[in-house]
Amino acid sequence: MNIFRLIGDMSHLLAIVLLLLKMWKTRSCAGISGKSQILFALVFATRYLDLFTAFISAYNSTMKLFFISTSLVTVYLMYFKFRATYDANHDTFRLEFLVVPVGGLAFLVNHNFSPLEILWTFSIYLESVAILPQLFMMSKTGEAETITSHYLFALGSYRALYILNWVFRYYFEGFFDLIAVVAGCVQTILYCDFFYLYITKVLKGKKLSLPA
Amino acid sequence: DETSAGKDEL
Repeated sequence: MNIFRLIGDMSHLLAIVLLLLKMWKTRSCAGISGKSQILFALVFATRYLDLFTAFISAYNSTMKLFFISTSLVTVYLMYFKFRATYDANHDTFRLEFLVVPVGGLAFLVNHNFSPLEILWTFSIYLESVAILPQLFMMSKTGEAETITSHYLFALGSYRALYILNWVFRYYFEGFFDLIAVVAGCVQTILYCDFFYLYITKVLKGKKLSLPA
Repeated sequence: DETSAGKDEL
């Protein structure tokens, strides 16, 4: 554990808490892509199956349980409790266009051809593109609530901080996981346009609106 | 094992 990894995890945690708070306080999930949230639930469910096969640390297990449970709660809130506020008309990204190619790639490019390892790889690849339905939705509506922008900034920062963590681990521990690093870089790059808008607009007190 | 090197990460 290094400082980048720790801040990255905390940023990830903050993102999820922000999203849940937004939904709970406003009793609404307007502006949030349910499809991205389904993908995140799938990401956690397929990645953390090792909860049952390996114990790494109390921190590790607690965080995994937190991510799995909160992602399920988020999906529940969106599709059941606050379903009336869900903006399905703008959430039209086709999930099969992500899940099918990512599944195929996980079969072809992995560290070890075993069920758990393929599911872990699937999860890493899927996470890297899971935000696309959300970004697609924002590009259709042309805007995002400020709290949603904070959520996305925290969520995007998490993987960017993991990249610094991997640089650190490469130099000081000789650790290098090509699959995680490439997918993490792809994931971070997808957020760059949003990061730019966040810094130039939201941090200056303006609402995030996309150029027409 | 070797393939689980990254699994301490979340």
